[in-house]
Amino acid sequence: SAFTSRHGKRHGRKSKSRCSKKPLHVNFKELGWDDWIIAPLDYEAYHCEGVCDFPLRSHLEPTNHAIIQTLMNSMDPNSTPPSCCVPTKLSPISILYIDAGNNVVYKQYEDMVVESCGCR
Amino acid sequence: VETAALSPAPGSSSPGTGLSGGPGRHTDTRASKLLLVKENGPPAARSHHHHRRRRRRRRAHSVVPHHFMMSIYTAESAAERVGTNASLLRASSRSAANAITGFVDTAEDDAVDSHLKRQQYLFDVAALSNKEELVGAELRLLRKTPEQFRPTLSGLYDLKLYSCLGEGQPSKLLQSRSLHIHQSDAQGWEVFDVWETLRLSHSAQFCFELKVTSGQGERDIDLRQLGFGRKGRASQERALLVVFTRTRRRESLFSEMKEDIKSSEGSAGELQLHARRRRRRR
Repeated sequence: SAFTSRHGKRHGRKSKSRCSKKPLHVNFKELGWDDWIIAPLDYEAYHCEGVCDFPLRSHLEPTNHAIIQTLMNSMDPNSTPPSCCVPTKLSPISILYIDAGNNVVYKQYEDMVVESCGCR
Repeated sequence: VETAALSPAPGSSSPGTGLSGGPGRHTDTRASKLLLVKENGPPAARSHHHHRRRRRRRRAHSVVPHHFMMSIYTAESAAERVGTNASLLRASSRSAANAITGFVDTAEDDAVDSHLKRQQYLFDVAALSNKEELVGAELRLLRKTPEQFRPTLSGLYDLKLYSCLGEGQPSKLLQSRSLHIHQSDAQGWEVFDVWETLRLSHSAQFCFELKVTSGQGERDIDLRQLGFGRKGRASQERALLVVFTRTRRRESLFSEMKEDIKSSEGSAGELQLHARRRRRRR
């Protein structure tokens, strides 16, 4: 289906927006992890979604490989898929949980929240 | 399971990273369907899943987090939200730590002992992994003076902390410090740095012993008078051994998940073993 751009114009050739950060609310209670995670019970993790198509924007910090792959894809979509929209910068969160020995542990877990997305 | 539970919030992002953050509502019908599929899965898998959930729930709900651990979490997560490095942990000498474990004292006072000259504190530190680098450890003891002893308490006292080396062996003095009580109702946490002691020990059980003498005459003081008695204390008021560690490699949530699966498989294995023994007996 056609998507509407920021300026209200419709482009029939694309069905997805450009690679960017989207909301992803993680609820540990719904995951069934509230039996070992004390806090937080939920947090905003974000996720990356969208297409990496030609021409790639510089804020997406594409690797040289991604630039080549995107170029190849633009010339012949059947020869190679577009590059992938993935997290390029992640930040940690603090988690308070109960370990196997029933001790309460505070730990900082790296790479839990997406800060920015890019094409790789 | 992940697809079912990790539902993107519609529209703007929801806040809620606090301790009281409640569950978000399921608005994604696809997610609800997936949850339904999971619950109505094959009977064997379903029963294993429910058994595991029941076992884990028992474990988690029996643990009351210590105030100190909660305050560490609150301070650190607040610093994260603001995006500052001015957290308590980062400002301290233990800034290298990325994990803090609280071990609660498991010892009890002798009810028949009329004069409590010394008090032992026992900690099961078996959960500490060799893969983690120990960067600090402190023993936190709460002094909470009972009402009846307050009028006669003011004065100078010597607090002596020993390590217990086992039956028949002499205790080793680790630290000694003065405690000057000006106000009869003064109370709070006494914190001892025990990093060196813990670093040199390879035991799964850890034992400390506290003794208090009066500053004037080296007279042994009843620890209950000074406010170290355990009777009637809530679990948050028990002694706490706080261990600061740093994981050498990047810690992944998978290790926690694997540990949980392993312990669940262990209990399943035990059940099978019992069934086999019962069959053999029959």
